[in-house]
Amino acid sequence: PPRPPPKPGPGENPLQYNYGFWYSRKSQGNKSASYDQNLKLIGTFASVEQFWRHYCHIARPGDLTGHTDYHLFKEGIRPMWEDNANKNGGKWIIRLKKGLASRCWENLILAMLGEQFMVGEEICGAVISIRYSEDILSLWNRTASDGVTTSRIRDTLKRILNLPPNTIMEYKTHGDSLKDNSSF
Amino acid sequence: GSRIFYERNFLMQCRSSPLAK
Repeated sequence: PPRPPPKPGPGENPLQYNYGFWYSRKSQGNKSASYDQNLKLIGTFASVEQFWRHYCHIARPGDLTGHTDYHLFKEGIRPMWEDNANKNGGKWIIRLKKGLASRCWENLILAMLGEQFMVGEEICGAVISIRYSEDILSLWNRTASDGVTTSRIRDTLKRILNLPPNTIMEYKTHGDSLKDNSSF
Repeated sequence: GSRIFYERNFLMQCRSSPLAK
């Protein structure tokens, strides 16, 4: 049976939403395992303090090796294109030079938890994908066709990540990802 | 209802709270 949703403890600072930390790793051994089978829920939280209790016990993205992803999604949304909340959505994809993943991941999730994107319910979650030659940060939102929202998200991403102006940022709808069965 | 906003600095301060250990 699913665990009851977490609640903020006494004296803790509640978040606007509950969130879940997920982890996925493409294992060398079992290449046939589906994306869904590789996706593991690490834990959920409802307050700032509960977030830090999880975050401080999880290896930093920059210290990971191999083909690994961290996902931080609102509770009730699975980090999958097919999830109800994602099926009409898309994501901003930011390609990072090696060495930037930990700082950018932390800045992005703190902005998401603090509701800094100012787009109401639109944000679904964030992903950091550790790969061999570069790392990829992405932020998922519900409505890919809403240009005002996706532009506002882009501008906030630029402000909070403070990356060089020539950083590659692109927007990809999950419909396109499903079509070519590729995330990036 | 009103939304719950937190600035980055406030979230970082909470990191050292005993409740976050």
